[in-house]
Amino acid sequence: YRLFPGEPKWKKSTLTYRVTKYTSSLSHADVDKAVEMGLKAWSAAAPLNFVKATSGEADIMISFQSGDHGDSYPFDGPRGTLAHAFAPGEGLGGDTHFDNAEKWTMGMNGFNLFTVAAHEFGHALGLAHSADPSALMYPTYRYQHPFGFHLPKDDVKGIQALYGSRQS
Amino acid sequence: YSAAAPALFALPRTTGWKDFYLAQEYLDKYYTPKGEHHLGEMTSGSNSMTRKVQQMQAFFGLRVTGKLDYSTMGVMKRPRCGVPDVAN
Repeated sequence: YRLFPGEPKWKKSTLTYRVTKYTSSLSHADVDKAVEMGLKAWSAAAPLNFVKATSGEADIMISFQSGDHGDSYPFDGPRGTLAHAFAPGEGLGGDTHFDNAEKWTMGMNGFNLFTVAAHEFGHALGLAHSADPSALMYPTYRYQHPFGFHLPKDDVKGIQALYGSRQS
Repeated sequence: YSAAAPALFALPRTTGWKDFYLAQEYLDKYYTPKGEHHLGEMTSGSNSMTRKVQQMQAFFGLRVTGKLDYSTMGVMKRPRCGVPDVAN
């Protein structure tokens, strides 16, 4: 695993998240479900809790965006870049953007939203890309089955290096 | 790059100009720390690109040749996360 320079992390254990802009590829309920499962993958391994917000500013603002969307990292249409997220911090920190030009899916026919969301939330929590091909934080897309998903060892080590382990 | 590339950055037979531009864009996006963009290209030209290819190949566990070979282009063409692999 790798951390961002300066090792930014959240100073609190309960974080808020909010989906501000949905995609037309999926129902709102499916997007909410994929996001919830993506966050749960991390909270199962570290002492973090996520609370959904429906208005105002949340720590992790989630949106589906097209092309140039005002953060200096424009999306490039279908395939190529699928999503990006910012390391923990004020303002843009923690925010997670998905390329609306992709075909998002809950299954395998397109890009699985849970797979990409779980990866991006790793960035939003402070993990950079891992060079371990078995890690969720490896940069290239590889489908992960959402049900019964457990973080690979490398990602567990990374998140626990930042936040410690979850006491059962 | 148009003048310097053929000499300094030999393209394997299988790599066309389309791949070269794709690679250039990829390396700019994922292997150029913010702030280094134009300065790096202006001062070190194709050598800078070779260095970035090597960095990318090392990250992905590929053979580090600094050249745009088939397996390197294969990784560059995979869908991926937009967060750079090098520190920003």
